[in-house]
Amino acid sequence: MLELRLVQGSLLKKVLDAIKDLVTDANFDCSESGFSLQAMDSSHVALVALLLRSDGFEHYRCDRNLSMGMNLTNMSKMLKCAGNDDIITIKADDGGDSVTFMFESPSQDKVSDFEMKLMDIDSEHLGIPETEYHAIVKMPSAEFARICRDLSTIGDTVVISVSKDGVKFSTSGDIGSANVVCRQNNSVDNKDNETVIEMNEPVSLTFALRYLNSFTKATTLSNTVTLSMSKELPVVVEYKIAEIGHIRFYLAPKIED
Amino acid sequence: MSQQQSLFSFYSRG
Repeated sequence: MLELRLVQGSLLKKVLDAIKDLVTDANFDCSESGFSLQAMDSSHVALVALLLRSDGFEHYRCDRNLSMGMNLTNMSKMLKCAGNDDIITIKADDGGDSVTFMFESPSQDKVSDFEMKLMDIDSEHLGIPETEYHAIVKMPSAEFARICRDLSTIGDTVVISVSKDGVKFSTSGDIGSANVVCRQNNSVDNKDNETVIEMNEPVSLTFALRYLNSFTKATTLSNTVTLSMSKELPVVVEYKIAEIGHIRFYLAPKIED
Repeated sequence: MSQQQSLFSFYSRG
C-alpha cells in the first residue's frame, strides 16, 4: 500500500512539466526515504534524477519498496487536471497495475480522482558516484535560463568556462559568436540574486544547448540553480525543490574529434 | 566539429 499526500501539489505539476519533454517513460521508485526517479533521455546523453523526501509529504505511507512505471505524457495530462492550489495524493496497491492521483481543493469542497494504468519499463539505472567537483556555480535560475535561451539563437553548443574571474558562456554559429560572463556577486538584499563561484581548478566544458534549454523548464521550481563541473565529466544542473528535495540533470559533454 | 559523449562513457550501469 502506498499513500503519499503532498499539500503543495503544484510542485508535482512543475516537476512533470520540467521532465516530460526529456523523458517519455520512467519508473518512479518509492521507498521509506522518499519518492524518486532516475531516467535517461532516449539518446543516453542526459539523465534526470528526482528526489522528493518522505518528510516533505504531509502523509507518507510506503509499506514496501515499489517501482511504478509511468508514461510521463499521460501523467502530465492527469496532473494538469489538478488546480495549482490543490493537495495531491498518490495512491497505489502493492502489485497493482494502476496508480490513482487524488486532487483536493484547498477548501475541501471538490475532490477528484484520476486512475492511470502503470506500464512495465525496462530502464537502465546508472550508478553515479559521489564526486568532488572542480567548480560549483550557484546563480539565479532565471539568469541561467535567459543565457541558455539567448545563446541558442546563435549556436548549437555552449562552452561553459569557470575561472577565478567568473563563469563564461560562449557560443558561435553561422551568424556570429557570443560570450556572456557572470562574475561573482554578493547580494545583501536577496541571496537568490547572488552568483557564487566555488572553484578548486579552472574548468571548461562544451555542451549541447538543446539539452540545457530543456533543463531550464525546471526554473519554476527554484530561484537558484547550481552547476557542478569537473574536467571530462558530465555537468550536474541542480534545482532544489523547497523543503522537500531536488531535481538534478546530468549532461554528458561534447569533445573535440 | 565536436562529438557528443554518452553517459555510459562516465557512469556504470547499475
